[in-house]
Amino acid sequence: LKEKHKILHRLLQNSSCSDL
Amino acid sequence: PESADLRVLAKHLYDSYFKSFPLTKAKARAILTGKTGDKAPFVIHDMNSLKAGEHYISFKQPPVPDQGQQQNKDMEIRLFQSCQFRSVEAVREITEFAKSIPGFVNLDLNDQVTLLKYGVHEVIFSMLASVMNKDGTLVSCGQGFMTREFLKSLRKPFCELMEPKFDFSVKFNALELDDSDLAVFISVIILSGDRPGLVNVKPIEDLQDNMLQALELQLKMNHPDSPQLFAKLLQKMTDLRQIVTEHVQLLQLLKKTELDMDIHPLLQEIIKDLY
Repeated sequence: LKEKHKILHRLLQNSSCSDL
Repeated sequence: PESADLRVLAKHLYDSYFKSFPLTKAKARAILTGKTGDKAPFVIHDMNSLKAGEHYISFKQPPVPDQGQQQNKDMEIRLFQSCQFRSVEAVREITEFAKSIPGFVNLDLNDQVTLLKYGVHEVIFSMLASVMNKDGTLVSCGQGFMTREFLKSLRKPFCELMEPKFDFSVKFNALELDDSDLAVFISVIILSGDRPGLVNVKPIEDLQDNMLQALELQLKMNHPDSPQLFAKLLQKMTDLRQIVTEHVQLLQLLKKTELDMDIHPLLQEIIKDLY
């Protein structure tokens, strides 16, 4: 699941994700 | 004491809702009814006003490697790209809000992903109602107002994208929820223990049970004259699932038929194998 949802996973782990 | 705990929970959710979502329902309704004292939103009602609005309003566009190529795409696709960009922002806002729900970040990480994958669009369409009325929708943080008729006049299948959301919004807005109610309602949506593929359902159900009690009390306190509101609101959750199913089917159709159009990778991973 983690592999298929890398961006969601990143959003959960890190609030910035400014590259989206 | 139990009621006091539920009130503290509702207050906490209301506070984090304000931190997570820049355009609240209170602000949106003030703009829609002309009570802000600021200038009225720029009305987009046809292709010419859309073109004019692109200069007037700071439409947020996704970063694209080739701006020239983007300019050449037709108006429907460019409009859809703006909608997508707003959806991605909304997913980010909803994720931040979800992380503030007590107990959410302690859930299994895979389950957190699943809850967001299935919940974000239901939350987006619940909150979209706040910026809509029967005639149109606020866009670009309330700087613009796009009419329902204009959205209906777009070429197929783009014209079919928003109409079900307007139908839902009119009925949902009749419940007259405010931001403090919505904060608890969207928490209930996120904590749905029946999403496919959840690993550890029990702690999610326990959190949702508590959240449902907080919602019931919130509505009793905030809407003493509407004793059926809690039951009516729970029924809306079924409507939301139907809207999301149709929305995802339409996105999948667009992906196949509009070869010029890119679906944002975050939205792709959300809609893949969803329903």
